[in-house]
Order: sequence, then C-alpha cells, then structure tokens
Amino acid sequence: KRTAFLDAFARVSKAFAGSFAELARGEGRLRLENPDDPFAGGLIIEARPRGKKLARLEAMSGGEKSLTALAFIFALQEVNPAPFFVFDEVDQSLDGVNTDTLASAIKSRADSRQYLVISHHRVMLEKSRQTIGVTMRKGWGTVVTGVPMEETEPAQAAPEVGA
Amino acid sequence: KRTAFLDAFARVSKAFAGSFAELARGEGRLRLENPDDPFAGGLIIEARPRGKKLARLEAMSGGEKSLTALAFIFALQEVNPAPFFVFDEVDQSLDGVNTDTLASAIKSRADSRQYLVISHHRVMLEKSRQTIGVTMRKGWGTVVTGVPMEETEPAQAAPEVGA
Amino acid sequence: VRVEALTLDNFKSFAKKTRIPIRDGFTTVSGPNGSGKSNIIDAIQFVLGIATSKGMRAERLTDLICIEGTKPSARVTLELAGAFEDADGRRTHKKVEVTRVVRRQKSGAQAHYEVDGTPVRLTDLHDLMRDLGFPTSGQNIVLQGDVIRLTSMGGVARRQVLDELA
Amino acid sequence: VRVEALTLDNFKSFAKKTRIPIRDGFTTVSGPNGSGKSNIIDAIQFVLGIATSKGMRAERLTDLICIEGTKPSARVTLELAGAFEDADGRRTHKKVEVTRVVRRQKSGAQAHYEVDGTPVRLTDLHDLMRDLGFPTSGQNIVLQGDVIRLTSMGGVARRQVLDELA
Ligand SMILES: Nc1ncnc2c1ncn2[C@@H]1O[C@H](COP(=O)(O)OP(=O)(O)OP(=O)(O)O)[C@@H](O)[C@H]1O
Ligand SMILES: Nc1ncnc2c1ncn2[C@@H]1O[C@H](COP(=O)(O)OP(=O)(O)OP(=O)(O)O)[C@@H](O)[C@H]1O
Ligand SMILES: [Mg+2]
Ligand SMILES: [Mg+2]
Repeated sequence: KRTAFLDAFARVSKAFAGSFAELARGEGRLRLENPDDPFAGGLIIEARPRGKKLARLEAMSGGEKSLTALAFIFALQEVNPAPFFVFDEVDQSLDGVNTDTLASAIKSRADSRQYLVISHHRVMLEKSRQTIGVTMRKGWGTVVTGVPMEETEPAQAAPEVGA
Repeated sequence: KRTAFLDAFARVSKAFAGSFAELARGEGRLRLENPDDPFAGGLIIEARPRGKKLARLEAMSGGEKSLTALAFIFALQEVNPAPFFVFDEVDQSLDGVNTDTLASAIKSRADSRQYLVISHHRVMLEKSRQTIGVTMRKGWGTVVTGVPMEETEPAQAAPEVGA
Repeated sequence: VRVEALTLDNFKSFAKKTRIPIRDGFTTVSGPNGSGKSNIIDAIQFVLGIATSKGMRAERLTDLICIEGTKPSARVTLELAGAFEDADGRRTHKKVEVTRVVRRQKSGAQAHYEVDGTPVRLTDLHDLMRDLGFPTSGQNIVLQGDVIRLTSMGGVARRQVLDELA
Repeated sequence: VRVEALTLDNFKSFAKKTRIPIRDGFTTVSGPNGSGKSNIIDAIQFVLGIATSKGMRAERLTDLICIEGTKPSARVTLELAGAFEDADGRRTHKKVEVTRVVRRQKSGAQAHYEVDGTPVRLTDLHDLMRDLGFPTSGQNIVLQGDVIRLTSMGGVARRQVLDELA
C-alpha cells in the first residue's frame, strides 16, 4: 500500500512540475510532510511563481492558489488519464492572462481527449471549438442553444435545441 | 443573551428581505431551525429567486448562492453599520447581470459610506467613482496607479503612485 | 471512447427532453447564473452512477425530477462511441447508450440503469465503463467549487486525494 | 468618520513606501493575480489590529515585512478624518493618523501602535475606533473567499455569525 502510494506520488510530482511550469511559468513541487511514513503526514505544495520567492500554497494570492490547484489537478489527470474531462467554473479567481494560459493548456490536452468546460469568461469560450449556450426560459425551463445545427434531430421533442 | 439574539435576528431578517429583493428580485427569508431555543439549532436561508420555487441555500446554483450570501452580508451591515466597508472579490461566481446589480447596490449604499471593492469584473469597476490599479513590477514590488493625480505628494518616496 | 451526446428528459431544470451533442476536443458551456449548466454535469454523474444525491445538490434522488414537469420520472441517456474489444479480442467500432431513470411512486423512489435498452445493475455498468477506460470514481469531473476547496483543504486532506489515486 | 489614505511602507509586496488616497463613496481596486490587492486589505487589518497574522496569510507578524525590502521593519499608517466629539461634547472636524510598526530583531518580533505619533496600547486604539463608530471586530471587512465560505458553512455556523453581531 505504501509502495503503491510512493509510486503514485513520484509520478504525480513529476507531472506537477511540468503542469505548474506550463500554467504559472515558475517552479512548483510536491513534498511529503513525512516521507518515511506518508500516511502520518500531509502533502505540501510549494511553488515559486515567475519572479517570486518560494511559498507554500497557503501564503499565495487567491488566483495563484487556484492556478496551483489546477496544476495539481492536471498532474492527477496525467497519471490517471480518462477519455473525457469536465471542469465546472474552475477559473473563478483567475485574471485574464491566467485564464488564457489555462484555456491554452486545456486546448492542447483536448487533441486526444474531450474536455467539457463551464465558464463565464469570454477568454475561455473563445479558445474552445464549440460553445453550448444555456439559458432559463420562464415557464419552459432550461433551453440549450449553440449546438451545431447538423446535430439536431427533428424527430426529438426538443424544438428549442439549435432553434 | 437570548433576547439580544432574537432582537438582532428580527432586525437582520427584516433587512435580508429587503436586500434579497434588491439583488435577486425575488423573495428571501431567514428562519431559525429552533425558534424557541435558537442556540440549539442553526440559521436557515430560504429564497425564491425570480420565477423559481422556494429553495434552501444548499440547493441553489453557485451564482445564486453567492448572491444570497451577499444579501445576508448587506443585511448584517444594515443592522451593524460602519463608515467604511471592504469587499475582496465577492463577485467571483456572478454573471454579468448579477455583477451589475451588485455594483448598483454598492453604489447606492456608497452615498453615505465608503466602499472599497476589489474586483476583476469590468462591470464592477465601471460603476465605481475611482479605480485603483495595482500591478507587480519585477525588482520593485507592488506599484499602485490610477490614484487621482491631485492626491500624490511629491515629498513621498513613492514616485510610482500616479506616475 | 468518446462521448457523443447527452439527453436530459425531465431532469432538474430540463422540463423538455433535450439532446445535447458533444463534439471531440474542447467544448465550453456558458450562460447566466441558475440557467442549468451545472445541472448538465449532475446529469452525467447521475447516468453513470458516480455521485450521491447530495453530490448532485439533491436531498433525495426524487428531487432530481423536474418540479415544473408533468411526468413523475426523470430520464438521462449518455451516448458513447469508440473502439470496443469484443469476446475474441478484436476491436470494432460501436456505439453504446447508457440510460438511468428515477421514478417517483407512492411507495418511494424507484430507479434503474439500462445499457442499450436492457436493464443492468450498477456493477455491470461500472464493469462496462472500466472496459471503455472511463473512470467510475468521478475523478475526471471537477465540480463547481472543487478548485477552491482544494486550495483551502489541509495538507492531510490533500494527501488523501493522492491516496485515492494510488 | 472617513478613511482618507493608507500608507504601506515595506509591508508584504510593497517594497517602496506607497501612499494610497481613498476617496469618498465607491472605490474599486483591480489588477493581475498576485499583484498586491489583497495585501492592501491585510494592511488595513494590520494597522487597526483586527486580525491574527494567519488572518493576513502570514505565519508570524514578521512575515509581513517585505522580503525583498532593505529595512527590517514594516510600517502602515491609516489617515482618518471626521467629526470628533471632544471632552466638552462639542463636535469638531479633525484628522487622526493610526500607525503600526512590526520590526524583526534578534530577540524576535517587536511591534507597537501609534496614534498621531504617540505610542498607544491596542485597547486604547480600539477605544478610539469605537468613539469614531469604526468596528473593532472586522465585521465590515469581507475577505477573499468569505462569500464562498458563507455559502458552504452549515446552518449552525451561519447562526454563530449572527451571535457575534448580537
Ligand atoms: N428538480 C428541479 N426542478 C426544477 N428546477 C430545478 C430542479 N433542481 C434544480 N433546479 C433549478 O436548477 C437551477 C440551478 O441550475 P444550475 O446549478 O445548473 O445553474 P448554473 O447554470 O450552473 O448556474 P451558476 O452559473 O450560478 O453556477 C436552480 O435555480 C434550480 O431552480
Ligand atoms: N513579506 C512579503 N514580501 C514580499 N512579497 C510578499 C510578502 N508577502 C506576500 N507577498 C507577495 O504578495 C503576493 C500576494 O499578493 P495579493 O494576495 O495581494 O494578490 P492579489 O492582488 O490579491 O491577487 P489575486 O487577484 O490572485 O487575489 C504574493 O504573490 C506574494 O509573493
Ligand atoms: Mg453552476
Ligand atoms: Mg486577492
């Protein structure tokens, strides 16, 4: 069990160094509080964003924390790949530049996998291949638009899709 | 102690009905889990956003939750007024329309009090009377701009302010 | 394997049956607060049996049935397509439809899963998902607020995220 | 009473002494992630003694001293102006400057408060703030993440917010 964990930790650490460099353009690393007995301690995330000093996650700004957490998520996804990923509003704390970097990181990974990303940020929407619009219509419920027209099946009792 | 609490609760409840109507254009109310022994239970927030059914805070969407929490904060501030309020990125989950409504609510309250609001949303910045720009300059640290020029004191060792 | 489409019928805020095709690559979803975006994610978790009702912001499964709808049941279908390995080890391209229904009845909630129209148990569905390389843990789904939770959780809780992966 | 200006000197990311005038009404602050916006709020909490070091994202008070700076101390001054009631009960318009300094020394951290240049104890400062109608609890400051915390806290924790108000 400990061996399996240390093996996973080594792979996630390596992936994290890469994804953090990609998102924050700095150096990030994962560290075990208790390397000899991992289950007796926690997981420390330390990072040196571009041009700044090494800091633990807890001391960073809101946006830097989110970006670091996303690098960690990308590392987990690299070690445990799936054909389909979902991100629901992961860019809430990010400014325009960081949102754009994240969008590019998602786009490059989307060559080989599907990414479904919910976002309010135009910067994110513009980088995607398809945007699904969702609105609430009084007395009707959720209406979905923006789905490519050739996909709509007239036989469906769903006249509002693509309408 | 119980009387003081029930009195505060009555005033905050009344204020919440008003601030929720202002922000979400619906009906919101606070309810004590245990009205006879308030300290034995929690505080329930129920709301009916415009055009929807009554729901507890826990069942709402991310943005609806934030808007409801902000109405609660406004109610607390109305009952316990201060001359100066600070909001640090309270609009993270809000869409454009809700951010605009929040900005208007802050603006109307700012007639009689100072509000200092940190935000990434242009909709919020455009409604304010003054925007302070903050950036990080390599080898220099935080630089503050956008402060009204007539306020800069040349005697200060702070040439970057307003520069 | 890839996701081809998701159909929501009387599920949460989707009063009308709605089929949402999902293309390859990078797809975004946008719209006003409370319009139903996260409900689409809940539908994916629902149909694949990878979340509790609380994980879909519902007290009970029957809370997932559209309140304004006319039917006493909610139905979600996920269409998948990809290279499947058949019994002889050959890879063929096929489509598979996974469906889950929850019905409100006098006796309580009734729910079942179907694969290509045939009722199956959740364990069978998860075996199929594993064959397709599709996680059954929900680790590939980052819910609204998860990133912020990840930034505020302590070191031990964070390490436990890694425990689950190993 | 109103806030007239905040001056940060070698505090967190403010390596250079910076005076920030704050006007009446609605003021916004904006800029990239990690630029120092929340540090301005930390400075307000610091100078008025209304947060622990952890509440300002610092392990210890000395962590608030700018790492890249040349001085071993950090200094924040808040300029307030308003109608003050003097000893005879008359209202006069006055300005007051509140300052706090934290210094790193071999023996550890040293910090003190000043009002108009005179060292005071925290209790004296908080008496002054109460006279000015300025909260000493920090209830008027909504920190980054507070709204999201408020939405995810349970009913009892939420009621406790009201306990503090009463
Ligand atoms: N059983 C139900 N019947 C009808 N409507 C429902 C049901 N369950 C949830 N809803 C509605 O769904 C809405 C929430 O939708 P959802 O969480 O998908 O919003 P969202 O688009 O993700 O918003 P945000 O941008 O704020 O996160 C709620 O306003 C609620 O009224
Ligand atoms: N003692 C210190 N010396 C120098 N820099 C510091 C010190 N303490 C914190 N910082 C820097 O301050 C930055 C954080 O600033 P702050 O939290 O104000 O950012 P922000 O503008 O609020 O960003 P966000 O939009 O992401 O919330 C960190 O990047 C950190 O490097
Ligand atoms: Mg949502
Ligand atoms: Mg901040």
